[in-house]
Amino acid sequence: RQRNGNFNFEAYHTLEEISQEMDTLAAQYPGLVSKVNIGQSFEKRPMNVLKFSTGGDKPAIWLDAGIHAREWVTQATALWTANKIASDYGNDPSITSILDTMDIFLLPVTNPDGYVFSQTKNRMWRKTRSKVSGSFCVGVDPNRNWDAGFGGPGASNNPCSDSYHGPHANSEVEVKSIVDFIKSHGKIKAFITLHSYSQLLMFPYGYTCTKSDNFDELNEVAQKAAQSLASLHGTKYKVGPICSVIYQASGSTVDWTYSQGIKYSFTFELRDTGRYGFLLPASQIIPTAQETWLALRTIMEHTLNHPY
Amino acid sequence: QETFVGDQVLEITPRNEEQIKHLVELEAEEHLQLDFWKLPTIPGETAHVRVPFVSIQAVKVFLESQGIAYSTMIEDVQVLLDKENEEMLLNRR
Repeated sequence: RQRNGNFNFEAYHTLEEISQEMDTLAAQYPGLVSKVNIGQSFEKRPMNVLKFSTGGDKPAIWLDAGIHAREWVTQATALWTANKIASDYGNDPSITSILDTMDIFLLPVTNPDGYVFSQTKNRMWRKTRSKVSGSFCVGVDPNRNWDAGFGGPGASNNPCSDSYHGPHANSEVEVKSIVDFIKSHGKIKAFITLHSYSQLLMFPYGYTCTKSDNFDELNEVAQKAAQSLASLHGTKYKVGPICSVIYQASGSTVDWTYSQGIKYSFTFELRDTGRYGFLLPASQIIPTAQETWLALRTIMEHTLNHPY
Repeated sequence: QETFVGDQVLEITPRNEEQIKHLVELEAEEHLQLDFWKLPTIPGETAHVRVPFVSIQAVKVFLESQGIAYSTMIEDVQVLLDKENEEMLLNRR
């Protein structure tokens, strides 16, 4: 087992090692960090969230990674971020004030079945591993499976496609588990989901190219966050609504969370500064996590200072 | 474990809507087994596609015949995967 405190963030890790590190973190910071199970994947792997809380029933910020299994740098960044949040509480005034007022929920591996499959069978695997009745193809694109413009343009109805939206919204138990948690918690004020790659910071909408009611504020926050990110290693991000920055994509996560009233809903597409795509060399994990942290903190501070 | 020896990732820059349409049609050619890492969306924006070794010749001939600009972003995908594997094993040791 990894001994306390010397987890090697410079390398990619298996699902078991990530799970062990989550346990280690909870053990190292018992008054702040706990592990909450919000359900299980199609192949019955636990979906465990790290909860950062100073007690009470507070409004919260949600952060997840790895919904597209093969984008390993997002899971690695989430784990580094978990350590950063825990170690900064009580030391960094900004994180201390955020956690004195809000909780943070962090799900490092949103698609555990796909993650294991990408490490053991097919490194290029992106979807879930659910069985689709009537098709020999496997898996659904979990970022097209949310109940927001579900089945619209930008998703495929072909089970063999990498952007297959699934038989119906929330058909994927991994998606349904998050939906149920968000609905039952009821006080999530910001929802941030990490993807890779292309260096993009996006906000609703994806399923339509009409402007959201909070376009101006979201754009302003995202611009500020992208500038914070670029200040560390010069990584340039493009900012804007999903539909115009990349393409019309129906059924995406942040469109659903925004439709639930979670105003501060953002999707990150983390770096590839070296043209490796999502096969980012492990040596770039820490620089990626460090720069992303500055953007995350900017968004969390804005959420703290603009209660709604 | 599936391997990707000789697979390449091409960076394609469609100049106009018509070239984007050609790329979308190319993606639909299931026998080519193309894996778009970054879809073609806006003229002038780059698209990234992993092309299995067996389809590389056909795809490059198609792109050149259509005058679609492209470059090779990753020469051999398996080389990167081997390096990744090596680092994971090293870390575990």
